[in-house]
Amino acid sequence: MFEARLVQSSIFKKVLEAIKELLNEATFDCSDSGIQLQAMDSSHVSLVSLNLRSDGFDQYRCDRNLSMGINLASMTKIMKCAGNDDIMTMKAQDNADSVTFMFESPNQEKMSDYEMKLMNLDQEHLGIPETDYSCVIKLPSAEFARICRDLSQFGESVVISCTKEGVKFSAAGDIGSANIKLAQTANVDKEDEAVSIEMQEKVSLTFACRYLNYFTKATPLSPQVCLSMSAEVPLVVEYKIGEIGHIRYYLAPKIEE
Amino acid sequence: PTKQVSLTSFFKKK
Repeated sequence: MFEARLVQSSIFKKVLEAIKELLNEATFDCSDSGIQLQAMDSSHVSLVSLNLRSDGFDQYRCDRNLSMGINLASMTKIMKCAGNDDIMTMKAQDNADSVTFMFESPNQEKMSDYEMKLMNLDQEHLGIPETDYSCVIKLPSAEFARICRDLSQFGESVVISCTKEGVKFSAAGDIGSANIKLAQTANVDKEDEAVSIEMQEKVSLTFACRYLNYFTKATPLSPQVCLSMSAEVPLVVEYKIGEIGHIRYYLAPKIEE
Repeated sequence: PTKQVSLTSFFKKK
């Protein structure tokens, strides 16, 4: 038996928004420790890794490990039926071929349930090596979304260069070129608005704008985003999900031909 | 000109 209750169903809505443009379907792996998802986009350029810890749920029970293959468009339809303030419960029997979503209004005067068929998906898990990254940049997530949106007007690629002084995002194309530099913030009263850089070695890498823009769909989940980079390895873009977990995106770099 | 690398060249199947 699997049962997970979340008072804020809006968190789950936001998680779905953050993955549904990159992935058509995905397997939600449920275990005693929580719900995990790992999936690559169809072109195998990026990977989504979601972790929702069981202790972050208001109630959580998972007697046997359960892999739920889910069509994300179907799940989006169901999550649209939940009010932002609704309490959500996901429920499935062991070896079930369906999952039930139950939504309760805060005053408990409206209760609804939606049953969704599960899919059999080929499970393909990748081993992600532990990496000490040369640069770890934390910045406001809305700022990062703005930068990705603005630079994608100039070209298909963004160069992210990080030094001790700051981080520079650059793009170039037919209409010209663009550079956005962010310096590390000196004194900030509000942690959410800070730009911080931990640098061992300077790094400059090129990434496809299109994917960065997909990742920024996670912006509503967290006021800050963390970018981790090392030479010639995939970029990690991480958004914390409150007290419950995180979503990480990995993106393979573009290299000189 | 740059070329997109596949993620599978960094992360191996488990």
